[in-house]
Amino acid sequence: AILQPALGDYYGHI
Amino acid sequence: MFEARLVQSSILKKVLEAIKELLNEATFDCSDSGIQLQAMDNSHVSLVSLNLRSDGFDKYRCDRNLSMGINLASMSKIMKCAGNDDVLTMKAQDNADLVTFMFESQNQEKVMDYEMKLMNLDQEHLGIPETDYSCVIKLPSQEFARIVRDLSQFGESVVISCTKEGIKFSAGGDIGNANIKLAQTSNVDKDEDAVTIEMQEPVSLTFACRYLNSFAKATPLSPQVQLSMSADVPLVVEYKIGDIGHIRYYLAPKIED
Repeated sequence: AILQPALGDYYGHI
Repeated sequence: MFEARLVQSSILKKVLEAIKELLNEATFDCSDSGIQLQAMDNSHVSLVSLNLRSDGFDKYRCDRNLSMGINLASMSKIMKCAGNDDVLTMKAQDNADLVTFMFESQNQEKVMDYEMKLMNLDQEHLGIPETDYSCVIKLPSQEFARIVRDLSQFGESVVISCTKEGIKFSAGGDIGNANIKLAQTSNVDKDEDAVTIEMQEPVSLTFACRYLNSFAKATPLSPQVQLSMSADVPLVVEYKIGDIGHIRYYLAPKIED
């Protein structure tokens, strides 16, 4: 299956 | 006191068109350096980052930092009231709960004031590090919009592959497969027609078409679009906004389970 990660998986919250 | 004047109100109209499909509301952060906006779409898969520098405005004053939470559908209604050639001035008092959009015709014979209520929005900011991307591609923005639109007919995803030879956009689905290849242009009459590739390493990533189509709503802002890609990190799609700033979209790639 192809998954769609969220941006938060790559960039941290500030 | 915040006051920002743009002789070409069409710039702000186009900015709004470029963000309102992805975002329902957003906070415009105004400071001495200009107006910034950073917001994720509802699904938190893509992010819009807008920067309008103060020196790009015809007049700009911001005595105290101001965060304006704005319902974009409401702002869109107001911006539709402006003629493309009208002069726009945005004004707000410190700690105000209203922003005023003033539109003046070129001959100054018609002056319109629209006041809009501001909202308190929860701000969620992501820290995006400076990144050296493996591939940086520049191509005509209309070409990119067309490719994404055409490939969206085939499936929900598009694979963007970049090598030294060129860029390939691929999609597949029930009706079949589609591939569009663009080679780097060798000589073009106009810079805006050029396709250029700066590549350190080849990259191939898969993205959801619906977001790319939303990003392409920024096409009227710039004749060229820049795609920055590295393996396993979000794509950056950037449109310059004249001499005033840029809009960047970030999109997380799809991954195999």
